[in-house]
Amino acid sequence: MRVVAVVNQKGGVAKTTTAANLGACIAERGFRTLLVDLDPQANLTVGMGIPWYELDSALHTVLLDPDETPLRSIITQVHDIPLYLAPGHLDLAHTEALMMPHADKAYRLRNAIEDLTRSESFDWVFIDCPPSLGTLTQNAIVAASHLLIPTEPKFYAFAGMDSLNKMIVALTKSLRFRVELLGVLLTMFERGTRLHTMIAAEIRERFGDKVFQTVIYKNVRVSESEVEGKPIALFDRRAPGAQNYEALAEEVLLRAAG
Amino acid sequence: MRVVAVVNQKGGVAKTTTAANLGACIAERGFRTLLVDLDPQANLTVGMGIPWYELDSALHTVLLDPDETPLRSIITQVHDIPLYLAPGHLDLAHTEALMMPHADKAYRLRNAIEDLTRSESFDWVFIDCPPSLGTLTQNAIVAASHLLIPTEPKFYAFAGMDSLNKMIVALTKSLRFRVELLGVLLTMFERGTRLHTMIAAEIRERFGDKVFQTVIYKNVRVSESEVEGKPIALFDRRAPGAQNYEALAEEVLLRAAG
Ligand SMILES: Nc1ncnc2c1ncn2[C@@H]1O[C@H](COP(=O)(O)OP(=O)(O)OP(=O)(O)O)[C@@H](O)[C@H]1O
Ligand SMILES: Nc1ncnc2c1ncn2[C@@H]1O[C@H](COP(=O)(O)OP(=O)(O)OP(=O)(O)O)[C@@H](O)[C@H]1O
Ligand SMILES: [Mg+2]
Ligand SMILES: [Mg+2]
Repeated sequence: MRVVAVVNQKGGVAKTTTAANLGACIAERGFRTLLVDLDPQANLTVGMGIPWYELDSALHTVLLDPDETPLRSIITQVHDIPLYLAPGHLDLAHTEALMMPHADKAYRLRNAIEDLTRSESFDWVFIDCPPSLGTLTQNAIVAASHLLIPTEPKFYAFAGMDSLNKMIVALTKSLRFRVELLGVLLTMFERGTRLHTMIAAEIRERFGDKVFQTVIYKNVRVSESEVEGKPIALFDRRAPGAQNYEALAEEVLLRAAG
Repeated sequence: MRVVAVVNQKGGVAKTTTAANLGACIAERGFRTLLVDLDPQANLTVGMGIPWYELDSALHTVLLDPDETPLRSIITQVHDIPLYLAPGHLDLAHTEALMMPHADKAYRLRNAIEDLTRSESFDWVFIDCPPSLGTLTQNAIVAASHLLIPTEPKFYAFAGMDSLNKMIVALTKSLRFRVELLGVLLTMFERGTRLHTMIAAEIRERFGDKVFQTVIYKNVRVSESEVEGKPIALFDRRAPGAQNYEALAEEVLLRAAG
């Protein structure tokens, strides 16, 4: 099983869009895939057409009391592919504050996933993170075997990548575990924009072959698919966005096999 | 003095871009304007051309110990207009955790600004918030007289506005103070995109005349100005982005006078 945390403290770089669409493309190839929505905005849940505000229990209740609400009790299948979702909820923000005094606060999600895999098997897990480096994101990094860092080719996103790198190194040292960088993904790339080409080149120079060959280009159909509560591959298979995420799925499977 | 918190837990909706450019346009009209960078990413500081990583003290040291490091000791003027900056720093994330046990944790910024205004006067203060509703953003809302909510005309940003509204109402009730919604600002609007037109109409229906008449259109020069560490009005006055933010400044001054 591979557990991938989709993480970047910069907001709006397509973390949720990548978790949803990469997860769906992997599931379409027959792999049992679990999406975990760890963001209080619950955009991944909304993007799969599930109204989080109607749910009694979601990820926040699991993290608060895993014995009372095990992860398997909140998981639901989405669409007709082996794609499953552990839904998020606005109260995750509150949970983050409540977990603060507990010594195991950074390990709650890792323990919950380990407990789940005793009764159900998954090939891939993708965790969508909030745009911050607080306790929720730390839970994702500790639970993960791999990290995927989406970034748009703009200055603020690029400027933040060094501190993200440093934080990840510091966290893995202090919490004594290993996590591998699966890759850095260029998202919302606008062809023919000088600024995007320039910053993408800087990112490739800084992160070398850690940057995926696959680039996700800006494509309005990606935004339109969110409104429909479907991943782009199920909404419009011919759209460039769908083809980009299919290519990314191939590249991720190759990297993980390597 | 008006203190405006630029807030939205959705990431990447142009909070920083709006604080920087609206602040600069207001300062250009002769108003003494202070920008406060309350985001651990310190993008506002970077966008003004200031390397936060070289600073010994910044907003994090003020919030931790306002007697030791008063706000006026970290303020610096930027460009040749009456525009000033209280720089942010990555350690603000750490500060947020350290403030948790203190009873006055939500009031630290408000107290720091009140202390500042005993020795220096400002007409306008704009506070750039991180993409979350945690203690840092609560500090901004408590310190503010007005809120400005930027949002892009996309589904996830729109879906999150109800919970943002509810949180603000709940916070102002529990902390017993009043804050006024200055307005909701449509940003990164792409003309001729059906999805943007549709969602903008939904936002105007939901928030009525709270939505600014001025719309900020997508304009690559805005992103290019960040790289130069200048607000768009100083980088390229003829750019559509500069004209949009000038028009917004006019509308904000009218609303505040009203
Ligand atoms: N390839 C793309 N083409 C066009 N629009 C895109 C693309 N990828 C993402 N978007 C749009 O950009 C917006 C931001 O993406 P998304 O919400 O996935 O980012 P995020 O990093 O999860 O944001 P947050 O930091 O708030 O969690 C979305 O509304 C989405 O519609
Ligand atoms: N009008 C515009 N036209 C083109 N690009 C824009 C515009 N406004 C903002 N941007 C770009 O969008 C990106 C996101 O904007 P910005 O960083 O200001 O959002 P934010 O809400 O502050 O993000 P975060 O949630 O991470 O703090 C920036 O890199 C900026 O260049
Ligand atoms: Mg997201
Ligand atoms: Mg910002």
